[in-house]
Parts: sequence; structure tokens; C-alpha cells
Amino acid sequence: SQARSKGRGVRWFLVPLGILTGVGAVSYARDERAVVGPWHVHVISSLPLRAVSRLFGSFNSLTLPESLRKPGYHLYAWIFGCNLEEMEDPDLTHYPNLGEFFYRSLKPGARPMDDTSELVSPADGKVLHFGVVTHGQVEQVKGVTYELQALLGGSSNVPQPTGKEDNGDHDQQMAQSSHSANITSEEEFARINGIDYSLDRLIGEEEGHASAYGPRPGNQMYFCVIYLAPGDYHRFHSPVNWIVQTRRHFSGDLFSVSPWMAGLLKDLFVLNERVALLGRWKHGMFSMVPVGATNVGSIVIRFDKDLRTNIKQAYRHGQCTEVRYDQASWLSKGVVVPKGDEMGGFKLG
Amino acid sequence: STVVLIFEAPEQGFTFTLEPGQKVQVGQSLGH
Repeated sequence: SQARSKGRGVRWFLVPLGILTGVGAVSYARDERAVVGPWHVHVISSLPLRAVSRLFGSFNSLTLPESLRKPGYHLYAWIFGCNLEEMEDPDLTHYPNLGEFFYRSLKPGARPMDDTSELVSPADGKVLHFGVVTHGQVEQVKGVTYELQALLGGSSNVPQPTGKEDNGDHDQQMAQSSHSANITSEEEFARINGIDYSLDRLIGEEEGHASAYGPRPGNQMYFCVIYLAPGDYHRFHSPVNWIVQTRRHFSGDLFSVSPWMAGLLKDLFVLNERVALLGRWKHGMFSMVPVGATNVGSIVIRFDKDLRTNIKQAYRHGQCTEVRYDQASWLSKGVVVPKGDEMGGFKLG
Repeated sequence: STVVLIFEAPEQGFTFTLEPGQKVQVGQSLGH
């Protein structure tokens, strides 16, 4: 009106130009995330999943009135099939909120280790898929693959550690706490379990090895994916005797990782927030990757108190921060983790 | 939530002791 009163024409052409610019910017951002799937996957991907996850976590950390705890947790257990008899603390009123109940611990002896097996399950759940990694490709579900290097990261896409979580103080603390006390036991552990800890870096990290994570002659790479349903025990344990040398935290989306979604969304495990723990076992390279989801965006690693996942912070797809546990022990250059030891877990939100 | 294991093992002699879709618990054998 002001422009018209002054005799100037309204520049209407700027309106569609502005809209087109906005659409272009959104498309660029979406392309960078590389969400590939049917239309309903794109609809889900447009939701603020990380914010929803954090809100869900905050809501479930509110303290419940004691009178509501028993019926509330019984209802949750009935809906999701939790086994309440194996809980370490069976008194439901002792769990102040659903978050605590979700992260419940089990009675000693509730999960016996199979001592005859080299590789045991790290978690309660359902085996989604397992097999051999061929040509650096891992099968998410039958016929849907993703790149191993994209899942675990490589030397080329891991920047120098940045931010609060990777300030190195933790490494220093670990070095101080475990430097001298465990030398004999670590040496013994590596000797008994056939781990060659003298190889201080992971396969493929040496210069000139573009295709990282290649097996040594006579070996091949295997994978196994275990899905934890909402009612399952949500802590994970060490599946083998190994030495964890590196942790890589990949910020990302928090899509559901249900079998339904795994069948729909290509690169689901590469898109989602995850923590890749890399190290060595008796046959060479070993890695364990807890992948977050909308309801469980918080991944906890017991020996890494500085790790913070699903934090309110802008990120670029594929962004990764790395911590090396070199200083945890000068001998093994990593954290010694025996088979069956609790390593961490998933928390709500 | 999901846990993905990626590891190196002998080409000859390593076998999974699993069925697709099988329910597992912590400590249960996955392979020999």
C-alpha cells in the first residue's frame, strides 16, 4: 500500500523467487541427508526426530507418584512383554520414572555366558540379519545394503576431536587410573585370548589403504545385527574378549530402527546417530556399533563418561568425533573388555 | 535400538549359530 501510494509498483515477482529459494535450500539439505525410501519415509524424515526424542526422554525422567509406579510399569510390561521376574530390584516403587525402569539391571546370573562360544550375543533382542561383508557392503535387510566405511567411518572422514566431549581429559584420567595397576592382567588377558595388541592401529587406518577394514589373508569380515524391542533389557555387554581402541560418535537422525523401517529406509544405520567402538580380538579387527533410535537416542558407554549423544546441537550428516583410548593403557593401547562384561546401554530420549 | 557387530574371523571355520529372526539373549552363542 505504501509503495502504491508513492506510485511505485509492488515487486510481486520477488514472492515466488523467495519461495523457490526456500524450496531449493530445503532440497539441498535433504539431499545431503540422502534419505532414500518411499514417500512415507520422506514424511517421517521431515519430522524433528531428535527434538521429539529429547522431549520423550525429558518426559520420562519426570518422577512419578509412588502410587502410579506399580500399575504404570505393570501396564508397560504387559504391552511390551517385559520379564519382571529377572529384575535385580523387583520392587517397582523403587523406580522413580519410566526412564529408570527402562534401564533396569538384571539379577546376577540371569544371563549365563556360553563359555563354549567365542562370540556371544551382546544384547537381548531379535537377530535382524547376519552374514559376510562382501566388497565393503553390509546387508541391512535382504537386498538393501550400505557401505561398511560409512557405518564405521574412515580416517578420511574423521576430523580432529572437537567439542566438550572430546577434550582429552577423560583419556588422561583413564591413563592415570589404569596405567600401572593392570599391566600384568592386561598382558595375561591378551596372551590368553590371542590378541595381538602390538598392532596399535586398526586395519585400513594406515596411509595408502583407501578401502579400510579389509580382512587379513585367510580371514573375512562378518556382520550381525540385533534389534532390541522396547520391552527388552536395554544394556549391552561385551560379545567377545577384546580391546577397544577407538570410539567414534556419529551425530545423525533418530529414525525408528524397527524391522519395518529397516526394510523401507536405505542406509538406516548410517543415517542414525551411533557410537562405533573399534578394536581388536583374537582374529583381528572387531567393532560394535550401538545405533540409537527415536525413543532411545541416548547411548551410554560405561568406560567413557564424557560421551554425550543426542545433544541439542546442529550437526552435518556424517559428522563424527573420535576418541582414542591409547592412553588407557600404554601396553594394550585400549580398554580391555572381557566377554560378558557390561559395556553400556540405551536410555530413553 | 540396534547393536551392529562387524568383525574379522577366519574364512574357513567360522560359522554363525543363528537363524534369521531368532530371539537371542545376552551371553547366548552367536557363532563359533
